[in-house]
Amino acid sequence: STVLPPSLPPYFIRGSIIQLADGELKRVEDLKTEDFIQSAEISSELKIDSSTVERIERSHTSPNFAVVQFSVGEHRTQVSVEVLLEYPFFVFGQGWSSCCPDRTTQLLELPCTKLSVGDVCISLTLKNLK
Amino acid sequence: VPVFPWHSLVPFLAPTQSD
Repeated sequence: STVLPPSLPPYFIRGSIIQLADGELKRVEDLKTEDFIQSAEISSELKIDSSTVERIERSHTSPNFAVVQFSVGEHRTQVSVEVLLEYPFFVFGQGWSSCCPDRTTQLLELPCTKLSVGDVCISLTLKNLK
Repeated sequence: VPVFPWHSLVPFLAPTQSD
């Protein structure tokens, strides 16, 4: 399945204020892996899944987009996402990463590393899904 | 100043059904 998220949301801009599940406020660039894990533990609806990057390709439809293929969760479900090259994903133990970190840093001022095959990203699922 | 919930930063990559 291919999902097309909205272009580039404002909350990825450096300095954006993010509220964790326990109410604590943090800047987007200061978020740590534990912030997501602890927030998901508190949440009654959401749980964190590990999504491993399996392939990264240039989009056939637009030069500004990439298609990232993930292997999601324990069932290793294959999911492809078409995103802007600068769209950041949060990699476990590493932080924000994108297909084109230079563009991410330039456009959002968000410190970012290069998203690579094998990286394990944080993604969400609904807790009641079986 | 807008405040965004933590989960808006995380993509929903879950399949609708996993069985």
